[in-house]
Amino acid sequence: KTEVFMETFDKISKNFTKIFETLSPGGTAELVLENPNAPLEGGLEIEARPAGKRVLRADAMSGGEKALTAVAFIFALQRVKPATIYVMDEIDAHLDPQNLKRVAKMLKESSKKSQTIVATLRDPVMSAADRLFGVNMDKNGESHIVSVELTGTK
Amino acid sequence: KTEVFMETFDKISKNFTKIFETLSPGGTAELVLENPNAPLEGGLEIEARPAGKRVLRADAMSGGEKALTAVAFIFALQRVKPATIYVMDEIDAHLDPQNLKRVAKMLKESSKKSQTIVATLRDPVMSAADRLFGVNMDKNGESHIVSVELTGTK
Amino acid sequence: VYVSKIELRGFKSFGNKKTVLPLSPGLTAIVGPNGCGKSNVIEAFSFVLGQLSAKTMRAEKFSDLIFNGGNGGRAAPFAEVSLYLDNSRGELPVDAKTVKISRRVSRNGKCAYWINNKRVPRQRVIELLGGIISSAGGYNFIMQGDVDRFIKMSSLERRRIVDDMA
Amino acid sequence: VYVSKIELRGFKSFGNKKTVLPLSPGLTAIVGPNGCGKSNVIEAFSFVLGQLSAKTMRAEKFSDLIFNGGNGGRAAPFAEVSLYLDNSRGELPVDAKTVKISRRVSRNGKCAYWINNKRVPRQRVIELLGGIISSAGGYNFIMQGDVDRFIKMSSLERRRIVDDMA
Ligand SMILES: Nc1ncnc2c1ncn2[C@@H]1O[C@H](COP(=O)(O)OP(=O)(O)OP(=O)(O)O)[C@@H](O)[C@H]1O
Ligand SMILES: Nc1ncnc2c1ncn2[C@@H]1O[C@H](COP(=O)(O)OP(=O)(O)OP(=O)(O)O)[C@@H](O)[C@H]1O
Ligand SMILES: [Mg+2]
Ligand SMILES: [Mg+2]
Repeated sequence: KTEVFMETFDKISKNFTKIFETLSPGGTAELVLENPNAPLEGGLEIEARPAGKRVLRADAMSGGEKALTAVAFIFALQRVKPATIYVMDEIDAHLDPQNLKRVAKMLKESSKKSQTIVATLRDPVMSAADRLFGVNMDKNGESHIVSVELTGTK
Repeated sequence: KTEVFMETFDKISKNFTKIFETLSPGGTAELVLENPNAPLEGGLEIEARPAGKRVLRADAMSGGEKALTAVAFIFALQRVKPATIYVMDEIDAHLDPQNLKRVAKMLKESSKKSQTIVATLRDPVMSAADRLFGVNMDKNGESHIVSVELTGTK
Repeated sequence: VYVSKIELRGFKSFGNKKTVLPLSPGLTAIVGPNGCGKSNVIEAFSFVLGQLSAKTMRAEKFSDLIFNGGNGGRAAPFAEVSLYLDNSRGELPVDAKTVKISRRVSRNGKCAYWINNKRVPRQRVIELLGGIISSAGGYNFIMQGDVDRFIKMSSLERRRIVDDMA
Repeated sequence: VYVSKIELRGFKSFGNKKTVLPLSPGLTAIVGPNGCGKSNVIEAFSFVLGQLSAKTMRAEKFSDLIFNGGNGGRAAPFAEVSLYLDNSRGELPVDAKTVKISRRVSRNGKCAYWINNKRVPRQRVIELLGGIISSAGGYNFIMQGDVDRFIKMSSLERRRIVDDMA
């Protein structure tokens, strides 16, 4: 039982570190079991060292650093159980423009293998998209899709 | 005791409606006591009718509409006990560009009476500011103020 | 396998006239002002793929998913979403180049499913999609606010997530 | 009354060399990438105005507010913030055109306050600022994440907020 856990944990852990290092260049992060000998008796901590900083437990990070770490963790979980379609709603809050650009670039990259649909309010994600749907609500409270922009090959 | 409450409630309520109508043009909102006869025995609900929509209890609104309503409520509380300085950290998450522009405009307006300091990641708030401080962290984990931009009279 | 189209009819803020979103592989962004219906589109995907919790679609009961007429309009008789899957590589066990999955909820709250316009039990849809689309136990659906939940998670909750995936 | 300047020294991510932010009336925006120190600047205002809860400044104890040296640097001996108030209209009961309020926390966690470089008890600072700056019971300080708390508030909590203001 612990073996199955450790197998999955290792996969997620490797993916998480790789993804975090891409989203936070110069930084690194890892998943740390509170109880490595009896993992199921402890929790799972995230230790991150953003570029130029000392190791921080995830709760000691800034708001945006926490958001970036959470997104990296979610992406790592997705890599372990890949799907052909990903549907994500506003995963970009709290991220500064540079972190957001790297998340958008990663979404773009992985969308080449897995169809990805994202709802967003932010430009860098919109610009990374191959296709754009604009939604609008009319005076009667009814939603309409108002624009479809096929951006061709990017 | 209830009288003192009702006096404060009426002030906040009037301010809230006025502020919401400015931030959500064509819409309106009001504070509603669950127990109008015994206010202290009930809670306080927000009923909002964004432009073109039917009345919604605040929890039925979209993520960004909830955020805008919360900001309007906070601004209303501030009007009741005015201060000479306001210090706010990232109140602009979840807002779409148009709502954000109106919040930025309102911050600008009220800053003419009360000095306002805001930390933000978003352009419309930056553009509304009279003065900009850029913060940067160096490779040694030390923060520096890197730019002071006095934008003169706006 | 990829989704080539999704159609919404009477689903949440979308009226009784069919709304069609043609899709292709790659990255699609859904944009628009606060409250315009973006999350409703996201929830349409969740709905047609068999979501059993009305709560995750911000509805108290399934019939709440039916377009309520908005501002003085007429409510829709039902909410229906259809998802079209490109099956040109024959990855799905259906003898067709396109596989259409539909789900409808009626005012009595009952749901019905169709595959290529033939009525089927929900289980048939779940089996068909299996690990291909709705990666059970995976995280291919990230709803609005989920990232904040991940941020606030305790270390035990985080470890349990890995548990559930193992 | 308005703040004409704030100085940080050894406060959180700001090193032992004094950091000066000249200010004027109107709207000032503090910008920069995630984790650069914006919220630390916001918390410097809260600190110098007498904040008694280390937790609201994301510190477990007050000495955590002292610059810890960052990446292999030397920690600062103390954290100090000075706030300069323009008193040219004589609104504050101090016989000076500028009123400087300082607060320092030392490694033993003890705090000290000064008004125009003269050591004073904290209460003196609180009385001086009264309703002018730190509007007790008001909401002139909105920390990161406060808006989300307002969104999630129950109707009882919301009514209690009005209670507290009454
Ligand atoms: N059954 C229904 N009938 C009609 N309108 C509905 C129904 N269910 C929800 N709505 C409307 O849908 C709107 C919310 O849409 P949605 O949550 O998708 O917005 P959004 O674009 O995601 O906004 P945000 O950017 O703030 O997240 C609300 O105005 C709500 O009244
Ligand atoms: N006592 C201290 N000594 C040194 N560095 C510190 C100290 N306290 C906090 N920090 C550092 O300050 C940084 C966080 O700064 P802050 O929270 O102000 O960022 P921010 O600009 O608000 O980011 P965001 O946009 O994500 O909210 C962290 O890297 C943290 O390590
Ligand atoms: Mg939404
Ligand atoms: Mg911050």
